[in-house]
Formats: sequence, C-alpha cells, structure tokens
Amino acid sequence: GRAVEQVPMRKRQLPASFWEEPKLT
Amino acid sequence: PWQGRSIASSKLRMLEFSAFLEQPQDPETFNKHLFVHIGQSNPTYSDPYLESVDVRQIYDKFPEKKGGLKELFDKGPQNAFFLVKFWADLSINLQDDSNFFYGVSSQYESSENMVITSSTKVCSFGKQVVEKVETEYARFESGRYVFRIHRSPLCEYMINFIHKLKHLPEKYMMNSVLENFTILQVVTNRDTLETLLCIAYVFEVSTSEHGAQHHIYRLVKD
Repeated sequence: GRAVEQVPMRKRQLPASFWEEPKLT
Repeated sequence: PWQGRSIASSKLRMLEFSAFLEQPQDPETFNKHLFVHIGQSNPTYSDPYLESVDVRQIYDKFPEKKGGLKELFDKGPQNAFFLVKFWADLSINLQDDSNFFYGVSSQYESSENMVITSSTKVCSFGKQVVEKVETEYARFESGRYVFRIHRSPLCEYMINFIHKLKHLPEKYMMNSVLENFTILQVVTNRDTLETLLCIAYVFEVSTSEHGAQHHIYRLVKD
C-alpha cells in the first residue's frame, strides 16, 4: 500500500468556487 | 490588464488551450469534441482578479522531488503560477477507431522573441507517469510574438485513461479516479530556463449540458 494517505480535496482549504461548476454556455 | 486576471505572467500569456477528439463523419467532414477548453478572453481593468489558492494545498498532487512544484514555485516568478480546475466534457460515445484523432492545441503570446519549451507531466497520486516535452518558436504577428502548439497528438496513456474513465458507470466513480489524476504544465524560456508559466490542472467530470467548464486560480503562498 501507499505510505502516505492523501487528504481528500474536499478537506483542503480551497475557495468555494472550486466545487461550483460554472453553468455558462 | 490580463495579469492576475487570466493565465499570464509578465513574459507569456496563454491565449487558448483545448484537448479534443476529432471523429471523421465522411471524407469531408468531422466532428470535433472538446474534452477541456480555455477560450480566448480579453479581460479589462474593471474585471476582478482571479481568486487565489495556497500552493501548499496542492503540493502533494504534483511531483514533490527535484524539479517539483514546490521547488519551481520557490524559484518563481510567482506571478507565473496558476491552478486550473477543469470540468471535463465526457458526454461522447467513444469507439476504438484508428481514424479518430485525439489532440491538444494551445496558443501563447509574448512581447519577446524567444524559444519556449513546454513540459506536460501527467501525474497519478502526485507521481509523474508520463511527460511530453515540446519546443516552439515564435512567429511575429500583429505586433507580438505568437507560439502555437497545434494538434499535438494525445499520448497513448491519456487515450487509454479517457477510455477507462468512460467505462465507469457513474460520475462519482469517475470523479473519484480524477481526484488522484493531475497534470502539471511548465513553459520555460529554452535559453534562459526562466519559468514563463506553470499551470497545475485538476479535474472533475462536467454535469453541464454546455460542455467543458473551468475555473482559473492564481497560486500563492501567503
């Protein structure tokens, strides 16, 4: 197995927009 | 005005980026499907600056040893570093067909005449699995130097990856695979080795009916 467990992206300090898919055409 | 508002450093600006599939319909026409796309933008001084992301939040998603993101960022210039979150458009039927063309095209401009090298590293769990290195020469057009990487063929690894991703039955499964899939593109002045642009790409699958989407962030270290 992997020695280091990665922190899920959802638990990182990222802007809210990082999870908001733009709905532009 | 594009500095801080688009993918641009003081030396080089990205004009366009796309990864696509061309499927011939008949001898004279073909369908072009864009998996990801950054189109031409012309920001003005009244547009807001890009949001920023602390580069340390994503160190482990990219190579960490010599020449890794940390070393590159510390070397600078820090205004050359960006994070792109792509929502890739996978709403296409893929069949194995040797007439299909998977490609990547990108364009850049600069006020300086130089030779650029673009390194693109595909990473799985932060470790490089494949790298493509391309060299481009400038063309003087309309008062600036333009660099075009036109229809660069997607490597076998990426084509297989897209096919495997498409075979997953649910979007959340694709996103779970994409959580550990990243791409690091570093554009360098070939002669001075100065970093001109460094773009970290991360992915989800688009749920939009309007095709591929993206957000661009500046990478910073506060």
